[in-house]
Amino acid sequence: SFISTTPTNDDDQLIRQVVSNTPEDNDLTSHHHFTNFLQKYGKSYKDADEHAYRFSVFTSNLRRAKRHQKLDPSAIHGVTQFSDLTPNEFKIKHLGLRKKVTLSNANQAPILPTND
Amino acid sequence: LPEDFDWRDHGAVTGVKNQGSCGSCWSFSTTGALEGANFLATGKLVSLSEQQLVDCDHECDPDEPRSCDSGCNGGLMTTAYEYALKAGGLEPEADYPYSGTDRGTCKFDKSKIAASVANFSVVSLDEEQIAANLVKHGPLSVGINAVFMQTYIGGVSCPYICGKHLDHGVLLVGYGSAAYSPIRLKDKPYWIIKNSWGENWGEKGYYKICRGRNVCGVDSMVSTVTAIHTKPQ
Repeated sequence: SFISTTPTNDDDQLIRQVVSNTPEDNDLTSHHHFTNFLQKYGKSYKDADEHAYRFSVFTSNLRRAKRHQKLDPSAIHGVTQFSDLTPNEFKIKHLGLRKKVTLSNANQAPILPTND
Repeated sequence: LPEDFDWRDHGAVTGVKNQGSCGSCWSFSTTGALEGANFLATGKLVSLSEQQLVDCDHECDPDEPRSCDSGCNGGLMTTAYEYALKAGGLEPEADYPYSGTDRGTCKFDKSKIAASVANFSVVSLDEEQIAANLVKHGPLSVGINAVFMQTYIGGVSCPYICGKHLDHGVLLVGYGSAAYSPIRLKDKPYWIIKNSWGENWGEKGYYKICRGRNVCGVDSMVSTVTAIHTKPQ
C-alpha cells in the first residue's frame, strides 16, 4: 500500500488541535485580532473605557463568528468592519427594512414560463 | 432559464455603494432595481439617488398607515416604488448625492429626473419565478434576514438554521448553478446579492446565499419594477 506524505485538504480536516487552549491564550489571540481590526478599518475610540467596552464586544463577536462558521460551513465567517458592534447596534445602524407582514396591497407579478 | 445568470455581465448594475451608519438599505435596494429597469428601458446605466428617497419619501403603507418610509429609521421597497411613481421619478446620484443622514430637507428637483417607474409588482415565493422575473425584468429588490451577514467574509452562505424575519433590503442581481460546498460534498446553486455596505464587505460588496429552501427568508419578499424612458425637461 501507499501512504502519501503530502498534506491534503482532507488531511487538514482530520488534524486536531493539541496545543493548549487556555483563556490566557484566547485573550492574547483576541487582542491580536482586535489590534489588526483597528488598523485595518482605521477605528479609534474616545477613551480607554470605550476601548475596553469595544474590545469586549469584539471578543463576543469572535465567538459569534465561530458559531456562524459551524452553522454555515460553506461560507467564511470572521472579523468584519462590524465586529465592534453589538447585534442591536448593527441592526439600528446598518439594517432598516421596515416590518411587513404581507405584500398583499402590491400587484402580483404574472407567472412567467420557465421551461424555455 | 439560463443555468447561470448575472446582470453585472450585462451592464445593468452600478458599483457597490455604502449606506454608512444609516438604516437606509431599503433606498439602495429600490435604486438598484430601478437602475436596472432603467437600463433595460433606455440602454443607459445611471446611478440613481438614494438621498432623494431618504429625504423626500415618507410614503405610508395603505394597509398599515402608521408604517411609513422614514429615512435612516427604515423603509420598504414597494412603498418607495409607490413614492417614485407619484413623484415622477428619481434624480441621478450626481445631482442629489448621498449624505448618510436624514436630517436634511427634501431638495427634489423634478426637472432632473433620470428614471421613472412604469409599474411594479411582487413576485411569488417560487424560486423559478424569481429567476424568471430576474432574467426578464432586471435586478430584483429582496428582503433578507441579515443575522449571518454581520460576520460574512465570503463563500456561499447556506446556514443550517436562519430566521425568516426580514430586516435588511438588498438587490438580487443573478444566480449561479453550482458552488462547491465541502461539508455537504455537493455543488449548490446560489443567488448573487448586491449589498450596500461598501466594497470592503463580503465578496467585494456582494453576498452569495444558497437557493432552494428560502434560506434567511430571501425568497419571501421579492419585488420587480419596470421603468419608462424620461428625458430631462
